[in-house]
Amino acid sequence: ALAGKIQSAIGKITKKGRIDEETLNKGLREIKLALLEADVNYKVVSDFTKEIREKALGSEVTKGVNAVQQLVKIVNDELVKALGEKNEGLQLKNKPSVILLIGLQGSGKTTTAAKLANYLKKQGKKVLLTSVDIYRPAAMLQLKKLGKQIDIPVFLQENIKDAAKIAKNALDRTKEENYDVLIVDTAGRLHIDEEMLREAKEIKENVNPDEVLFVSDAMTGQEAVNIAKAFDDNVGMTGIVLTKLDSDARGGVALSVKGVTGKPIKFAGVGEKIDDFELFYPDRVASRILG
Amino acid sequence: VFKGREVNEEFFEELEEKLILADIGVKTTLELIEDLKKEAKKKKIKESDEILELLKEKLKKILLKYKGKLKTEHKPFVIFVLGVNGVGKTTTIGKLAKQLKSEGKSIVLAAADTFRAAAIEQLEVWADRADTRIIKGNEGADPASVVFDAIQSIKAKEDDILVIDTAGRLHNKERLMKEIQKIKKIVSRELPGEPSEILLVLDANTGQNAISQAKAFKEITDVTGIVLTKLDGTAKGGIVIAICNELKIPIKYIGIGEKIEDLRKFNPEEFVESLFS
Ligand SMILES: Nc1nc2c(ncn2[C@@H]2O[C@H](COP(=O)(O)OP(=O)(O)OP(=O)(O)O)[C@@H](O)[C@H]2O)c(=O)[nH]1
Ligand SMILES: Nc1nc2c(ncn2[C@@H]2O[C@H](COP(=O)(O)OP(=O)(O)OP(=O)(O)O)[C@@H](O)[C@H]2O)c(=O)[nH]1
Ligand SMILES: [Mg+2]
Ligand SMILES: [Mg+2]
Repeated sequence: ALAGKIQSAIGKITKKGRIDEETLNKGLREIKLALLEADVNYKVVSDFTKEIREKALGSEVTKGVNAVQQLVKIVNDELVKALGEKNEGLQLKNKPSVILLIGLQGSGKTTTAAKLANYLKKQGKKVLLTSVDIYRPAAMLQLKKLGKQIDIPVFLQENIKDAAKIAKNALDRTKEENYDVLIVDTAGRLHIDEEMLREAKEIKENVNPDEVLFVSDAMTGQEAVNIAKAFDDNVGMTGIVLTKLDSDARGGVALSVKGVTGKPIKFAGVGEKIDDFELFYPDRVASRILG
Repeated sequence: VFKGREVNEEFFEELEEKLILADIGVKTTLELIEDLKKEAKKKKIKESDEILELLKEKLKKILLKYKGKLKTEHKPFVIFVLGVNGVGKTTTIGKLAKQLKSEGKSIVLAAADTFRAAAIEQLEVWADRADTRIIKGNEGADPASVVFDAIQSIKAKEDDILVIDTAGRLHNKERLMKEIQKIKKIVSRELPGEPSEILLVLDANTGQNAISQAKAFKEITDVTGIVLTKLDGTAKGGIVIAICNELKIPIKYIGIGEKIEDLRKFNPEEFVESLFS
């Protein structure tokens, strides 16, 4: 893996007490390539390797560990730290609480809405789902069917062609029927579609969510940074869900998205079934990014 | 930003960054930069404009070498649509059906995604929009049985084209990939020589994982063409360069939006120009 690549790039290392500059440069190049191959954004890689350089230069090599192992450990630790050391979980302060899901087309929002609903139901919460996707063919039916699978009610108003209005009505229903949590599934939208970003903002203003989760596909490439930033700047997010982590994608998008928004990655989608949902573990994704 | 500059190490580093940001991928980018450096040295090139033109020519050459069109020249003609989850298969089929119908063909859609919630109903809306017939089964039914029924139907009604929608599946899931093989076998058994077109749908936002997707699908059923969707976003989809170069699969269509008319035939020159725009 990474240690092997760095080792062969560096060649014979004589046992030194510290990591010297030449060894470090060779090692950093391998690290840069590994991160780029993992789809971490170019600029994020450049910033990250600068941090590694600072940490590694002159760092004491632990007894019994060679320079390569030391460097890999520094990279791994920094990566775990960058991905979010401790998962804070959902911050649901209001009663009732509202969670809003946003993201690009096909990222996994509707499926995640159902998974999240089930996750909260298992914690004893009374959950209401709603879809305000007034565009995609059979989008509302999709959430309705998923809700049925997990025995969670889905609030729908198929004839109202106003997403923000449906969201408001769903919140009213949430309060009337004493639900603990309302989860709002929205239509996929481009981060450069001003009209749709405005719609997302309107929905958000109508439901005043405790959490706005940006749902991001784990196999996203270099644009992940621009996409996440645009959603954060134009709509605002409180957390991230990474989906399709059951793929063999290295998942560099995790570092890019967390890096550029600073928002915590809260959950991971690890399959198509309702139970394929877990808290995000930074150390697991770190070792996968490093390959 | 690449024009009128001196050809030096800093220039090549910026070019490397540009290519990586376009999702051309590490391996391909390093190879391209290496070739350009050699040629710059050999031909003593001092102008960055010349390097840029050389690079564009290289990329266009790769894409043009494996160029291909969807030619529905015999009937019945079966199009098999594959890809990982959420890339735009179902939507692409709706768009393609409309296009082929406007060419005067009779099209039938097979709703062989019997797994995902409301997948069948979603394709039904597209069939309606494209004014084509749709063959479906029950949710949870064996997709192969829906395909079998669809083939009997097109044989009976003498339709020109059958387009098969499949469930999204990750290429690293063996059982799901085997299912694709099984469906393909049913088609070739019932209609020898078919499917004539096996389209892999890729999302332009995907990074280097697109290569492993293309490799896996090619290995399991062979792939005759790629549809690159969501190019109306900001991702460049540069990964198709590597896919073309290494796997020799032609890019046939691009998706540029969510409406039925948002499908275009792939244009290599325009694609390469947009990588640098
Ligand atoms: N393998 C896998 N598939 C997933 C995961 N999450 C979602 N999917 C699949 O990805 C596809 C898209 O999921 P959706 O929930 O429809 O995505 P969406 O974001 O709601 O899509 P739009 O509403 O069109 O923007 C479906 O086939 C899902 O089953 C995951 O964690 N792993
Ligand atoms: N912006 C944009 N969105 C697209 C394009 N093609 C498809 N979509 C959207 O992407 C989302 C997923 O499309 P689907 O057709 O359901 O994708 P799929 O591959 O069939 O998904 P699964 O069957 O769940 O694997 C929908 O919201 C589509 O409207 C495109 O070219 N541009
Ligand atoms: Mg959805
Ligand atoms: Mg589909």
